[in-house]
Amino acid sequence: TTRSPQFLGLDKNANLYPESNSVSEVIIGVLDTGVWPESKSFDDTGLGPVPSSWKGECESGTNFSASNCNRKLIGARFFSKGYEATLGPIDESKESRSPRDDDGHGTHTASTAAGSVVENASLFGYASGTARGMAARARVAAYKVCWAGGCFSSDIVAAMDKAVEDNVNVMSMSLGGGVSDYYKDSVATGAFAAMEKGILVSCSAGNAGPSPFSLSNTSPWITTVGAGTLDRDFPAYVSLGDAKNFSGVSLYRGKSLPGTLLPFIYAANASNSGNGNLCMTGTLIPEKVAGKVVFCDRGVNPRVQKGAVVKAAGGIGMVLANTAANGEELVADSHLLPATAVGQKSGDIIRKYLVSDPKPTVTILFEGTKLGIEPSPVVAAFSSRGPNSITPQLLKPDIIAPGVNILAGWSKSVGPSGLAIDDRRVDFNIISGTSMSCPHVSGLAALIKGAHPDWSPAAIRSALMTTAYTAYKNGQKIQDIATGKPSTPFDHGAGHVDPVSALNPGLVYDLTVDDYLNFLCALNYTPSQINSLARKDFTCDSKKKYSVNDLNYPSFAVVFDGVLGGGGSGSSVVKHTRTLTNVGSPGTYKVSISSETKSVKISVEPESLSFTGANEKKSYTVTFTSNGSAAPSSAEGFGRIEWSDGKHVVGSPIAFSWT
Amino acid sequence: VGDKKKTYIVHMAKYQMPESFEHHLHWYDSSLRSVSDSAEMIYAYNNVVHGFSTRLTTEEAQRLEAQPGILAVVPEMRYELH
Repeated sequence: TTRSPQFLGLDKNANLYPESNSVSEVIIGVLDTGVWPESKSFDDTGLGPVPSSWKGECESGTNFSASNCNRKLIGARFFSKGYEATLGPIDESKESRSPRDDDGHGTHTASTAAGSVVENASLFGYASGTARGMAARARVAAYKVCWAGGCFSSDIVAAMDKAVEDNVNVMSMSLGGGVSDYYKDSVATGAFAAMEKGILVSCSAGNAGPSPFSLSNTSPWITTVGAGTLDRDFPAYVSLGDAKNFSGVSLYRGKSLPGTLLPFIYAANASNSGNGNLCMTGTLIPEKVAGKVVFCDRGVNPRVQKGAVVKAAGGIGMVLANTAANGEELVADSHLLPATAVGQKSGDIIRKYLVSDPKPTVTILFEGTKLGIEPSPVVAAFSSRGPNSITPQLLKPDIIAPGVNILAGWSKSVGPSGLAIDDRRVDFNIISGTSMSCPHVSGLAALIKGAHPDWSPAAIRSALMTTAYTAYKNGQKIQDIATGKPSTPFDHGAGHVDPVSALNPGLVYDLTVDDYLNFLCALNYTPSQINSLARKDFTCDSKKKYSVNDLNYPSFAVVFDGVLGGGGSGSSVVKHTRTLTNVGSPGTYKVSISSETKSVKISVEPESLSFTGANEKKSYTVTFTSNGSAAPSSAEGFGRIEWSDGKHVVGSPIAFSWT
Repeated sequence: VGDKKKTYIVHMAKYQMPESFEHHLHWYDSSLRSVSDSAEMIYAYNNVVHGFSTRLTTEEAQRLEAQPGILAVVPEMRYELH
């Protein structure tokens, strides 16, 4: 990627990370649509021999052979038996029955996590710069599990099975399914075993935001990653005939519009279809559209496809407007015709102009790439949000990372718009999603693994979470673009990743396999359900009192039962116990508590923890007391607990909810 | 509808494998054969799941789930890229 290394501070602090040696021993397995091995992001110049721990292979198939792997791309496998069992044999004229990426997504995620340094990278000149993965010297193993018809759990489990056997250190999975209990969810099941082997599994949170309860991949042994913006934008202004101008974004590059104002039409007025405003295939009347710029509403069909529909109907440009579902979030696309995307507010004004002016006109001015956009990051509207619908006492997402307008490697099998009619071929593409934020964290986890090879996946995640930031340098809280207001832990989890601080967190919240098994006991899972996940004969101790609240997680989700509005009679006191492990120098940490929720009293016992040696553990208990007489009108509230020795700040978000 | 085959992931209690079987794959196969003559294993899993995937009718899946040593018979889920 370009820009995100600078945005994350990796460029100024390169000497902090042991890039040359230990990180090159770290292997990131990327389960996705495969890989385009010829991408410069997988150039192995300067890398030493493949790590001796590696047991994987480079499988051959359609347009792919073992010679496509090298010292960077050390493994590539494909898993299609489940897909083919359901949908029939793969049509090899349309997709490669091999690890080769015909989609682009897998090449993008793999290069984001661990792509080599590539100078002069850009998409049509946009986002130009030196591209690199977060762990530029880590090794990549691609496991192709997603095909044109989808990603099937039987294939995903097979890939995870192999990735564990191959000895990957990090699994990056930018995919998700519907909401289901952990023992029924194949990714959660596979991730449990991976965690047992010391493999950190990083997954995307999903793109179903800003609706609450919209998360995927919510199990506690997975690191769940939401998406935020970079400080970069691609402005393309809309200039109307009434002299009003509006900000938009675009990645269009090609023949420009004439410098003059052009005829402008609302798609709904150029269609006989009830949903003509959406510019769906076959809905525009060419006679009404020809030679005009068309205004389309976002939704239902892909954004770039709307442009293709306008172009096919004879339109010469497009203005694409967000609706309430997307608000002011602008996602840039490499359209096939001059086009720009505008937010809901601008869209509403432009729409009024279109219906009120008898001869509306417009032009679009493309401004290229702008850096230093503030505020940044902001939480992407599409990023899935908590609470966690499976276990409300577990706060998810864990963290956010860059996931909007990310430039990374791409497949030469497909154009940057992903449309079949797009015959452009590019080395890099700019796309958005929690799919893009997940491999950022996968790569950063690999960097930490390289620096601290003995840390568990939970310790690495803890380091990333407790050092994440929730406010800008001016002290204002990170915004949620969906609302324009400060985001909450249900949106950003512990906050935005800060890899430089994560390298030296001071203290970590560690977790063992037994801790997770106790968590499953606390969920009242049956022996069969637990044993499906644990793959061993484990029985919960009937004499032991298990509590979800005691999972040693780096965040707090506090659920009060039945006291919303002060009328409930349920529990109003909730206790959480945590254990901190010293991974820094000896020191005394003192706690500080902040809360936006006056109706909850928070106390921590003890208020000070002294560590004299490495790996020393100290426990504390937090008591949350909801004051029924002053219970909030809202069903949620937020706070924060921080431990500090003056050098480190070990922060944990708190989310309260009342049921 | 009941006769239409779907893919399932079958979780086995490997630690309960009868001593009469020399290899867990033989036990998996025997369990599968007990409910279907035609079903084939799509994958046998060794590390993250003890079990296998196969295509079964709903009735076959229910009968398999009732067999000793079977922890769960989970219908295949389709995941999507984010």
